[in-house]
Amino acid sequence: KDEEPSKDEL
Amino acid sequence: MNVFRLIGDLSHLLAILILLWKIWKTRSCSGISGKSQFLFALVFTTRYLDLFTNFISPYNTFMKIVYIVCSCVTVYFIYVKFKATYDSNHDTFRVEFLVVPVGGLAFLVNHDFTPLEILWTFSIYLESVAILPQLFMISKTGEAETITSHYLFALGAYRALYIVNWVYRYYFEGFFDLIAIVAGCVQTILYCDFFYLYITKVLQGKKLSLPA
Repeated sequence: KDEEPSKDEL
Repeated sequence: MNVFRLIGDLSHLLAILILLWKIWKTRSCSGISGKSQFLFALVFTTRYLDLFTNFISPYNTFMKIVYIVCSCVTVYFIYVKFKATYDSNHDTFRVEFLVVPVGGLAFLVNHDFTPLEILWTFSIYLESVAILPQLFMISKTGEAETITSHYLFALGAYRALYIVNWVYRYYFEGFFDLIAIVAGCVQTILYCDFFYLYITKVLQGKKLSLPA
């Protein structure tokens, strides 16, 4: 499972 | 990063700084819900645990540190430094009615059953309802200082802009995070009646007063 991209959001 | 998210983050930062400035300049936290500020501090501390392990960008790291520091200083101002001006009689929302269900939901509905992911999910769900004690307090006092209404408008606008950011990212990057989107929509919907009052009253130069 790839890292949830939303973690680049604050 | 897109312009909607950047403006959203700046609006969020502005809200946090407006609140700190209001408390520091008036040396009073009257009309401010300490419970909401405590919940916001909890939101940031549970969401940014990967602050030192997951580097995204200097901007990301800088903003996370600012949010955590400012929210903790705000809680300190309310419960310690300007404690005498804290209006605890009107700040009576039962936060356990928020934290417990949100905590349970974070265990049931998340992307990954790992501690970091569950805490991130808890933080997302909590943020969507963290403003309730503040809105409840305003409904009890029947009014809010103008500076407090500007704070709330900037705070509400931040997540509304994030929704636009998610629409943008869905169409241009094919990315979406349903948990963040649903919680963000709930959060923004909770501000709707305040937005209406803010635009019809505060922007007309009147004081924000709720029909008691």
